[in-house]
Parts: sequence; C-alpha cells; structure tokens
Amino acid sequence: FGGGASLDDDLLLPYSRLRARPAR
Amino acid sequence: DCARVRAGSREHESWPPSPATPGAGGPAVRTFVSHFAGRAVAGHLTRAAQPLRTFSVLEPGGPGGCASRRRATVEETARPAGCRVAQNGGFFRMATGECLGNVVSDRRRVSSAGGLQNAQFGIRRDGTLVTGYLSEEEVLDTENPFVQLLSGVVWLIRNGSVYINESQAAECDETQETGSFSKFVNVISARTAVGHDRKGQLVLFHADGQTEQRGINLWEMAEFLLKQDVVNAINLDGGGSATFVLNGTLASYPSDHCQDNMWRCPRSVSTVVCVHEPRCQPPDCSGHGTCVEGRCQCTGHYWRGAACDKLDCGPSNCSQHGLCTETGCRCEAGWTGSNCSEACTNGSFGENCAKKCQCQNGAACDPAQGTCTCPPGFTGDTCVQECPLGWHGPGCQRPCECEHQCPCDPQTGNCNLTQAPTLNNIFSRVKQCLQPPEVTLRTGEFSLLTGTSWLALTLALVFLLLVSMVANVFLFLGSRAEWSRHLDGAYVYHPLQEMNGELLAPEKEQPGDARSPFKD
Repeated sequence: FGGGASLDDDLLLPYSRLRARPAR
Repeated sequence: DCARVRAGSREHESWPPSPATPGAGGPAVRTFVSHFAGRAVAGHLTRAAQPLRTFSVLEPGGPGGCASRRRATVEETARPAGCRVAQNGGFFRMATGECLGNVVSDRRRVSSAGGLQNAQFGIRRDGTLVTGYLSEEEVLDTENPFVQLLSGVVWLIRNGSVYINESQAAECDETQETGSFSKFVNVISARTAVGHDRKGQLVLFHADGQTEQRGINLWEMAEFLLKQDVVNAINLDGGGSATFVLNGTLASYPSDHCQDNMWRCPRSVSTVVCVHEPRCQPPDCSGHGTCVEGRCQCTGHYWRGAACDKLDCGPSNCSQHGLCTETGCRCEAGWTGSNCSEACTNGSFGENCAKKCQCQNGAACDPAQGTCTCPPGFTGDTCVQECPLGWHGPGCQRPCECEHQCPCDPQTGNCNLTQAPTLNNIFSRVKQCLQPPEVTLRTGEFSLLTGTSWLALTLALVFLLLVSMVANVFLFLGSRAEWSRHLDGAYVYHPLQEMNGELLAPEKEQPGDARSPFKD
C-alpha cells in the first residue's frame, strides 16, 4: 500500500544550511 | 554547530528509576485532537512504565544502520524489532544519511558527538533517566554507562518548567544572523518529543502538521506536555520526519509528498525511538538466567540480582574463610563445610581437608599447610627425630647449658640425666658427665659408690666370673676323664678263693676279652 519514497519536501531544520562556520 | 565540551559536568537532570510495579502492563497510547490557538491538531501521547526494560533507540534498518548511513522508514525499522509504538528519533544529514549527535542503542555506543551541546535524552544502566546537556566525558561514562541515548534540538521542559529560552542560548541561537533557529522554535509544523513524567514513565509525543501550515510550535508543545505532568522532555526531529507507528503500522499523517504528490509518504529517517514488551537487562541475564516477562530468572543456587550477575552464598558469606563461586563456597586451606565454618580435624589439612598430617610424637599439625610444631625433645619436618646431644626444647632450638658440655634431657634441658647415657656417651665423656662425689644428694636419692667405683666393681666381678668359668671348664674336662674309668651297671661280689697260683677253668680269660679284675 506504500506510495514509494517521499520527496523530503517538508524540511524543518534548526540551523541554516547557509552557515559555513566550522565547529568551534 | 555549537562549541563542544569534552570534559566536566554540564547542565542536565537525572531522574532515579522508579520501583517496578507488578503487572504494570504494556504502553498506554492516547490519541488527541486538540486546539492550539484555534487550530485543530491531531496527535498521540504514549506512556510506558519501566523504561529501562521497555524503551530502545534503534538504528535505521537495524544494528549498523548509522555506520552504513542507512535511511529507513519508521515502519521498516520498528516492525522487525517488535515495537508496540515507534516514532522517528534523532536528527540526520539529509544528503548523506549520517546520524547526527550521540547515539547509544541497546547498550551499544553507536556514535559520539564529541560533547556536542544539544539536548540529550538517555537511560543509564541502573535505570536513571537523563535529560539535558552532557559533555563528552559524561556521555562516555563507564561506571554507570548509557544503555540508550539520542540527541535532539531544544530542551523543552526542565524539572517541570519550560526551558526553551535557556535552550536557545545554550544551543547556539544565531540571533545575529538570519534567525533560522528562532524560526525553528516558533514555526508551526509536525512535531515529536521524548521525555518522562513524575512517575518515571517514558513519554512519547507526536503531533501531525506541515511546516508553516499545520501543527504546533515548540512553545505549544511544551505547554501541552506540562499539562500531562511531564517533568523533563526534549524536542526531536519534526516536519516531514515526524512519524507515528503503532504495532508496526503507520498511524499518523506524514507531511512529505510521495512521487505522486496526490499522496503523502513517510520519510526515510535515521534513528527510531521504540517502546516494546519488557526485556531483561541485559537481555541474556548475564548468561546466568532466562528472561521471563522482562525479569531474569537466575539459574543455579547462587546467582542473584536483577541481571543474575551477583553471587550469593548466604548470610554467612562463607564464614570469611572462603570464596563464593557459582558452585558454592570454595573454602580456603584448613577449612571445610558448606559455609567453610569447620576447621580441619582428625589429622587432616589443606583444601577440603583432603591431606593427612604426617606429624609424629604428638606434634601439632597446622590445618592449612600441614606443617608440624614439634613438642619439646623432637625435631624434623615430621618431629620424628630426637634432639641431638647438646640441644633441647621445642624444635631442639635451645642448647644444653651443662658443665663440661654434657648432654641434657632433650625435653626439660635438665643436666641431671633421667635416663642412662648411651654406650657411646659412656666411653667418650662418661668420666666428666658422671656426678662428682661432692655433688650433694637430693632428697630421695641414695648412692653408696661413685660411677668409677661401680665400674671397678663391675670389672672385678666380670673377672671373677671368667676365672670361675675357666676353672669349671677344667674341672669338667678332668672329671670326665675319670668318669670314663668308672664301672657302669650292677656290682657283683666275688669272694676271694685260694688259688695257689692257679686259675680256675671258668675264670680263664677268653681271647679278646678285656675283662678287668675290677669289672662288675
């Protein structure tokens, strides 16, 4: 009954992917 | 993205395990449709008792999933694991499938975040529930290690109070930049959370939604949980990741679209939080028991404890003379009995009193080693040897203190010998060791002659005896010759007759006749 893989379209991310700072 | 803390203690809450409630039953699942600021939101709240036995963090698709950077739906992970209730767990990198944060799954340390300062939730080996921030050192603790652990983002409730503001500061809120973290906190979306209530029961929360369209924000979720008597809780992955599975079947409405965007499909996620039937800790009962309804039934007579990992030989504790083993008390040398309370007797020693003592002459035998403690007058390993001349006492360790180096009594050390000296002693030192004439006789003693006198008398008597013997021998030999001429038999009287020099005919000697005139 599955519809296949999801599109991963509802993203809820705590940190922006634009952040390029390395881990301190 | 935050600073990592390698060592030391960070802010967190530890909740001690609650006593087990007999017949507590399986997880309690409640379905709700509640209103949050006029919005109807559907979701589920699950409570599970004895979280140490009923809660697990699962890797995607089973053990090794994080190392393989595997992604799997919650159904795919929960079904083979036998989860009664399952939800998505920690965060992951969408592009690579890498599990983010700390992960400990069923006592296996899957990954360490190096002290990442995001909200953590876990259970230690003794059942303690831990919520909050942890250093790497605390995560890797071995004295009471984590058996389940996962990382979220934002500590929702701390000790019965909303803790979101403090979390934003602790978990690197980028207030100076685009404010994505703040948006993350305040946007409505599908949400999931994990925590515990005041009874120490595990609590799982799920709310359906879609980012910026349906659902709740973190503040609303925290308030809802507070009303449900939740004491500590952290926020897990939301949005399209939020998934609720009941008995292996999807029981929520995912927000991700399928390839055919008419329909919604559950997302392939990383770790999964799972509530299952009670299991033993450890599951194999340390190899010394069998798991029955989440409780270890220990095998043998001496394994005890919830994990069957402790040996118990009773209140006597082997009487402090032995070691408790899985077959009972193993006694130290010199002790025996089921409780090692009986010392070796009857001339035995060693382990289990299996060896026979070899001590002689009444020597004491050590029950542990079998060594002999000699009585006065004896020495040697088995105390069978008498003290050599000149020594006395226990073990013959004391020299005699007699004049002229005379021997003493081997037992008492008395220089007045109570026993006659040996023959060797007489001829070597007899003159010196005999009592001198000036020695005062003690009461009860009576001696007319000195030792020399007795010797002279004895020699004289021996001489006389020899002389007597020789004389008797000579006499014996001499009389025997005389006896050889003695007549034997009855005597006959022959009257004398006149013969005028002629012999009568019957009296003429026969030839060869040795008749003697004295015959008969």
